[in-house]
Amino acid sequence: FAYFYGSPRWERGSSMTLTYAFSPWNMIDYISLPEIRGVFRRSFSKWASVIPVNFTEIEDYGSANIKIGFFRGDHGDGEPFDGVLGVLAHAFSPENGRFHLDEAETWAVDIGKVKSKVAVDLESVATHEIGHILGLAHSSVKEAVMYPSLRPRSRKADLKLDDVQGIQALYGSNPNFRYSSLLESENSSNKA
Amino acid sequence: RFTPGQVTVITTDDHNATWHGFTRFKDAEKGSRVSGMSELKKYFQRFGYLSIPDNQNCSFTDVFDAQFESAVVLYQKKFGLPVTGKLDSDTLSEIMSPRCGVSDTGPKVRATKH
Repeated sequence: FAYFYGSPRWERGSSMTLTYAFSPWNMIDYISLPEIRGVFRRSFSKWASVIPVNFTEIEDYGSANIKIGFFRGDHGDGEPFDGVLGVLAHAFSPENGRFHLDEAETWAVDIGKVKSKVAVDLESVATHEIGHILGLAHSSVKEAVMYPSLRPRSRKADLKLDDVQGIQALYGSNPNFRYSSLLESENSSNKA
Repeated sequence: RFTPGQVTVITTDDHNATWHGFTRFKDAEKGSRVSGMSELKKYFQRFGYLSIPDNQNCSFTDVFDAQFESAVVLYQKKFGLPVTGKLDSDTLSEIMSPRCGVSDTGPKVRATKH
């Protein structure tokens, strides 16, 4: 695992709640908003289960800690998106909170239901970018969610040991978290 | 708009996907000159492996030089690939993979070994 320079993190004291909202202007419409909200709720909860941080969705985009939107090409932050595949998304380190996904991708909530060869699993990318929002940089561990690349039609949405160790070193552990459950799930996915 | 539950059929050919053209650099190694390699160097510069050239117009050349070779080695180490210093098929396959736009290394990132 790796951090951004200076190991930036969100500072809110012991019980931290971060808010997130979806852009009212920059969304996709071929996946319903309730489905998108469900994907992000699951992704945020994966991180919330290992660190003492809660995430709450709010309506007011302007006041949210984390601002999520789908953008195409040059969208004003100096990191233009590049069309089909290539760069899928990017997010900024703490306490910036901007979370951008490339609108040109074929996003999928359930890869099995989409026939496209270039379909990208939304939950995998969302879980990865939330790691950046919290302060993790890219990892060299191939299995880790924070590994930089994701093949089309592949899924990598469950946190691995490397991800958990990295984020807990920044925020401490969620008191209800048990390593044993993580190791069990890792062993079963390794076997698979 | 699609009604939930309906199978979404979108077939998009990935041959024009971003970075697909990098396949022409397969097995390129130090000393070679391949047209368009400056574009691959921009890719390496964008993700933190290569600094912007300090020549007059800050532009990359198409020559696979020593600086680019060390950038390829750094990339291979970061991605846990066999360190060959060449654009072998494993390395090229990873380069062309869709990915996150955040830089892998460079001044903004502090790697912590565990």
